Amino acid sequence: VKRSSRAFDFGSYHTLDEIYSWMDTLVEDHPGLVSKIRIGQSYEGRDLLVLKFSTGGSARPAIWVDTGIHSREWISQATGVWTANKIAEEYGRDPSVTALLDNMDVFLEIIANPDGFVFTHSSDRLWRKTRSPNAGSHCLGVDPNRNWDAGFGGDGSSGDPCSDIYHGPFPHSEREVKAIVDFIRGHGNVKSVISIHSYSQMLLFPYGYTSVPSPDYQEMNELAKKAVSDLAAVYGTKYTFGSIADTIYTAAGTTVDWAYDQGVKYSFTLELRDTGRHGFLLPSSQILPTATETWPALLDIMVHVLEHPY
Amino acid sequence: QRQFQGDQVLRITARDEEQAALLRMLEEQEELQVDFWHRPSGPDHPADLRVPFPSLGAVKGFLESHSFPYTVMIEDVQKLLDEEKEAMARSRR
Repeated sequence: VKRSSRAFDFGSYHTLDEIYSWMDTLVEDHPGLVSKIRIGQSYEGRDLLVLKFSTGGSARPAIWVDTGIHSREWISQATGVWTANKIAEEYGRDPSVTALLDNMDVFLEIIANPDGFVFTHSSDRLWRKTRSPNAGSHCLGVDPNRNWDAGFGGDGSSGDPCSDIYHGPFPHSEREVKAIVDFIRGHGNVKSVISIHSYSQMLLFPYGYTSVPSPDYQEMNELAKKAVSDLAAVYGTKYTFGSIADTIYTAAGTTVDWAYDQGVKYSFTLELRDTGRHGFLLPSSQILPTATETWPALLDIMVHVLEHPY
Repeated sequence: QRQFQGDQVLRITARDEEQAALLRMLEEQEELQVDFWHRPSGPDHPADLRVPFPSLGAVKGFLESHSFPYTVMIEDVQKLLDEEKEAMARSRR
């Protein structure tokens, strides 16, 4: 019986191999819309795979979405799988998705930190960082959301290799981070970066390394407000929103600060639900409701990007 | 697989920056082996601290002696992980 991407159990957590295998079936099921590209290799030599959703054209304006850069936040990778399937299934059905993909490309990296993800399955479920060795220390790994060249090494990151927020020896030292940097720089027409994490139910935008408002603060705040309102409309999940530094804490070296400083105006971090009781150990029974409620917020951002070319 | 039997995650409110700094010191005490799932950042955002079972008494004693309000967000980390693993096995079956 031919495999189908629809037969996948989206309401369960999966291993790296199961997700990478499912990605192949999604590509098979949607020729002409979904393809798979390899943007590099992790420290331990695993492929860094990105799903490309495109209806043609060349160097079209694009939206980058990543999940799982913190490996233990399994709800983010699971939401990435569900969202990839949703984008593919809704093209040609949902007018917003159809308009979006008729004019823009979407790149979705579901497992942004494969080494860490495999380690959470095999050895330590609470592992967050990459798995690269640190010279002079017995502790492994760098926090891939503190390793970006944006306020690098500042407050809200640590110089201690044993810390969970260790920023690394230098910006983009991590291959998993460098691969995204090179891809976005190489593409040259990415208009939005959405990095999906968990937990604490927040929609955040730059800056994290400073509390100085960004030039586009007002527009981003309005967009975030609409997105969290549409998210709450699904199941009532309340999100807070605002700049990283104002809303949660100062955090130097983050993905979205780097993207914004590169000129990618619509850069957001989503911190998915935890219901106040599970942290990032969200039970798999909450995968579908979490992904379902996140979808309207993602769509709000992507449609806004489509309708506000710059 | 690393085990977390009896480990708890405490949700702690730091009333001000001074208390937040005091809380951060816990992570520096190697023998406690605690780690923040959410770092202390002031009164509006509670900190979530994973405490290994052997350190629970010392940490709760510290919190109570400094009048930190806290709740137990996760009673037993390993129990959650076992349930998660069972759910994955069920799904595979």
